[in-house]
Amino acid sequence: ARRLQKRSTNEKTVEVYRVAVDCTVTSRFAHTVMTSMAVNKANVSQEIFFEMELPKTAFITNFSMEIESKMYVGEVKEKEKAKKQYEKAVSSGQTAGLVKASGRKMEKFSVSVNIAAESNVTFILTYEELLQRKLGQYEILTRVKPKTLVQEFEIVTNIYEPQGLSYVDAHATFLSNELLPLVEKTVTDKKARISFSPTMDQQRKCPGCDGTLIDGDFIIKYDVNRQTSLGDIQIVNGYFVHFFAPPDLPRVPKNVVFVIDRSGSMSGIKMQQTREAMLAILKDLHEEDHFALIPFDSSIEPWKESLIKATKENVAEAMAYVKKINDRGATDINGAVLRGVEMLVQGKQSKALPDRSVDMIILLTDGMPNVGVSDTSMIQQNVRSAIGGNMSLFCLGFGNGVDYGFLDVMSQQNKGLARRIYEASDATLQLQGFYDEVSSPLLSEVDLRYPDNAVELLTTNHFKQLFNGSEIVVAGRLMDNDMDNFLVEVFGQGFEEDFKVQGQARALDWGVMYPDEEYIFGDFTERLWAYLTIQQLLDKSKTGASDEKANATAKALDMSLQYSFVTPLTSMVVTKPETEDGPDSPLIADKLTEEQRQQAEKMSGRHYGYASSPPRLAYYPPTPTYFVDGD
Amino acid sequence: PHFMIELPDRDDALCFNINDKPGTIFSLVRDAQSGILVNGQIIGDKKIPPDGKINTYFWRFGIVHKNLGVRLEVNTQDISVFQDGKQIKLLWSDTASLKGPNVDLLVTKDRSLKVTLKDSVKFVILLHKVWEKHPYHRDYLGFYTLDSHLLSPSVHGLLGQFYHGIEYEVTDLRPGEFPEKPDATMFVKGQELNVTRGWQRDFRNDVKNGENVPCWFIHTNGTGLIDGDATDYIVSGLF
Repeated sequence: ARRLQKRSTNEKTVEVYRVAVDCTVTSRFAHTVMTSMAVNKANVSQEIFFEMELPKTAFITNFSMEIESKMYVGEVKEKEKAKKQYEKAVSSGQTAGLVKASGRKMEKFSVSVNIAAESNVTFILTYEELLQRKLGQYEILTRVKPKTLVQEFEIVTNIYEPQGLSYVDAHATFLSNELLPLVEKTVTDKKARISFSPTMDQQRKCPGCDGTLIDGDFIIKYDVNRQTSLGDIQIVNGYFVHFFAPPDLPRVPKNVVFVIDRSGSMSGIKMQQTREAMLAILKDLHEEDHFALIPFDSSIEPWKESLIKATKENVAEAMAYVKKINDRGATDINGAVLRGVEMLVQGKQSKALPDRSVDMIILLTDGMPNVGVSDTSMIQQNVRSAIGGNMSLFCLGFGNGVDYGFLDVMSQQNKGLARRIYEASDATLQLQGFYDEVSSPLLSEVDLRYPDNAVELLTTNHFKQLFNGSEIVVAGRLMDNDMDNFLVEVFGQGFEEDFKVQGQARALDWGVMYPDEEYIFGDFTERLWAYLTIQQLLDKSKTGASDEKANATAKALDMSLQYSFVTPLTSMVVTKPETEDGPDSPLIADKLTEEQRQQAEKMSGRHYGYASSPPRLAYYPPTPTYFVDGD
Repeated sequence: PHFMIELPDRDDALCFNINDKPGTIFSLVRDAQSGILVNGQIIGDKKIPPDGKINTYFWRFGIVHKNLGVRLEVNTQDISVFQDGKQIKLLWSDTASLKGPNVDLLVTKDRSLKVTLKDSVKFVILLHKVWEKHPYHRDYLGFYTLDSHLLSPSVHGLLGQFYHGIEYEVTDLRPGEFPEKPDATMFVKGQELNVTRGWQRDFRNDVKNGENVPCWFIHTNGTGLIDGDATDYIVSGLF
């Protein structure tokens, strides 16, 4: 998860003593501390780099350095204020920290400090995230790239799940037959411990050489037991969290319209990937589902005029049609999506579609609309008003040119999700994976209700759908400690009948459940609530009306500062010690938005971040050139 | 003169030629909000070449920054700067730099002039020196925008209208008149245009030979790509 190395490679004068990843998961809320300790054995000062990767869904909560027993602690500040501080440093030639996108799931944080001769430095980075259940499992991903042999190397993960663990699986991309037995896994009913701690010799690529085998992802997957329809409600220190994913629910049939961009810019690999993914997706349709295909460019040409049942014959016919979709023309997203909405509305009105079924539109596109209505805010407005909250819109954006922000907002405004599809070789799998996530609705219009007089500051408690393999999480603060009247109800629409359950929540006694643990992670429910609230406020700051956006942004900022989360609105600033190279200078940890990640990827190989003095770290967007000349 | 819109984000470029009678002045950049104006006047060859085709080039640019009170006239002979009632003249035959509160100039002898107008725009004018005794051709200038992101969204002109990006799609690639220059259909600004893959030269790094930049060439004076018609950009004076 980090790399420690000297800038000059002439002599091996930096030794990495310790690399430790300590992750504690308590009720899906993961708190990870990464520690790296190195010693500068040279007789001159030198720059030591610290580079680590964390999941993009995580928020950094602390970054500190210990140099010669002196601690330099990070402080979360409003981004604009932090910016002023580091701009001053940057203009005086100091380096600031950098965050950049790293693949689909991770982002990279890197800093460097100048360390005096014969001195040591310890970097400690802490981040937190709420693990999301996808396709029936939670995943803890730790990326480790120490680049050199480490005297003490360890990854330790402790999982505490009061619902009980149904399974725990650990593997790593770098595990050889020799390293495999070093992964120790202890699982009891409600607790699991996974550790991996190879010695220096065990890390070695070959006898006598310095190369390390440790380079890749360490992945833990697990799920919890689900016994009650109500889900699991946990109350800790005045906050509650409700995890809802009832077992054994029949799936609800879906009516899905695939709106497929076949404009000129989709030509080549993107079009091919779309065809391949569509073939795989069509094959997975359930017989009771209905579907339609609407390929579009500047003209919108539905395969059939209405949705049809996904019988074997119809699916086979659709597959033959999909194979023939070719790129041409320009992009009329507005017209195509509205046509999809119209088809679904007509299908429901004419009773051609079952009453108890879920309506969804999946838009596959790579680019900005440029024909028909091309103003993106106008398209969002048109789509929102046509859908009127009655169906979900999922958007899949291809390539780096896609205006992801536009698709993201449009999906969220219509109870859906947007996902970027990266043009790698496995784009087809990415598409399928996304489809698998959203293709099996179990309930629609899910409402989780709590007594008004008992809870406050509730996170979102109404959900358009619950998908198979996912989980709904609601958290809030309790107004008093009297739990006698804490009645919880869940309503939803199932396939054949309404879903309705109710039950009483009760506080967990963590001392009884985990008697051997003196201290687990005291305020995790409150932090989980804060994390979820901030995420939802950040979403609202993109999708709501203008005053709502401003309010949501202000609240998200307040909470990010209060709970010390590095979100897109805040930065973490650590002031580096004075060195002979210059005075104090701050190090910065930031959070990227999806747009910034996309921008960073466009740089392909260039660093994203705040421009700092060494040119190799500076970020310059590719500047278009406009000129006139003669020959 | 050939116009080029390079779009590194898309790893692509668009190009078109605009020709008119020698002496015509075109509006290249006009941003009423920031008070910036760049006009250029074209010139023809010394006499009509044997192929009968009259080539035109820019030989004179007038640049105004109203808000900063700066006016520049750049022609193939010299560079004049007017500010606060004062005039400074620089010659192409000298290497010189001028740093003022609102404008920075850097002249590289017989080669280029780099202009930075405070908080607004940065550009380079290249001087193409032609052999004095060339029977047809004469000296001319090129205008390259280096940074225009501070200009307002309403910026216009033959170059300015592209400063805030352009959305287009190219499809239906097919053989053209020449095998190395295929034709295609471009969808841009709500229109469907026939375009040809070709290249134009960027002289910034090599003022003598230039570098070929592949681009989609829009025929008939950029019709369909530029707003309106090329004649809509003709202005009566350099300032």
